[in-house]
Amino acid sequence: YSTFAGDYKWKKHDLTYRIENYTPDMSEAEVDDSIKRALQLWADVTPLRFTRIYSGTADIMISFVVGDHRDGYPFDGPNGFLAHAFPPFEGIGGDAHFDDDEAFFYRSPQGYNLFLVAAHEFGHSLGLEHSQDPGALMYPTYVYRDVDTYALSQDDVSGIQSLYGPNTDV
Amino acid sequence: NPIAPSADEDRVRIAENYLTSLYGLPKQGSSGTERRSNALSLRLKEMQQFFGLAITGTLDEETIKVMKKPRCGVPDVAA
Repeated sequence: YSTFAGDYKWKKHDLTYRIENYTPDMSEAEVDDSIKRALQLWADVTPLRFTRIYSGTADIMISFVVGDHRDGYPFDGPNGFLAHAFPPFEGIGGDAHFDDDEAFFYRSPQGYNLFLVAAHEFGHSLGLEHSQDPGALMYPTYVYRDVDTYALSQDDVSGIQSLYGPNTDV
Repeated sequence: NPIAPSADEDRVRIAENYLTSLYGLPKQGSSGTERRSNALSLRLKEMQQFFGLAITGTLDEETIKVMKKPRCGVPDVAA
């Protein structure tokens, strides 16, 4: 695993997230569920807790955008770049952007599974860099996995716990 | 009719886009051809090292295959 060079981690454990808009590829309930489960993956192994808000600025702002969305990292149309997220810092830090030129799916192995893409991006939102372990969620290329049985790899768990420690509730 | 780019031109375009976005390769500008080629080779080696590919600094099939895979747009700076 790898973390961003510098002190990129949240100084608090209670974080907020907000879904600013939706992709037309899935129902709103499916997007909500995918995002919630993606964050829960990280909450299960750390002291981090996530609360959804519906207005104002959240720590993790989530949006579906296309092309040049004015953050200096334009998307490139279908395939190629699927999404990106910023490491923890004030302002745009923690925010996750999904390329809405992609076809996102809820459970189907076709297209890109939003839960898997979001879980990867939230790893960045929390301070993890890309891993060189091909079995890790934080590996940079997309691989479909069975979302019903999906669990973080030991590499991902070690990475996030190096920043925040383990979940003391379990 | 416009002339379609050759396969080689297409590979170089893919590699340049990839390395510019993710490995800090400067955008094509006033730098000389040789300097550009050296910069491209250096970034290619970084990318190949990250993905555990043969570190050749040249655009081989395996490298292009990895570049064409869908991926996260955050740069791989760990290597």
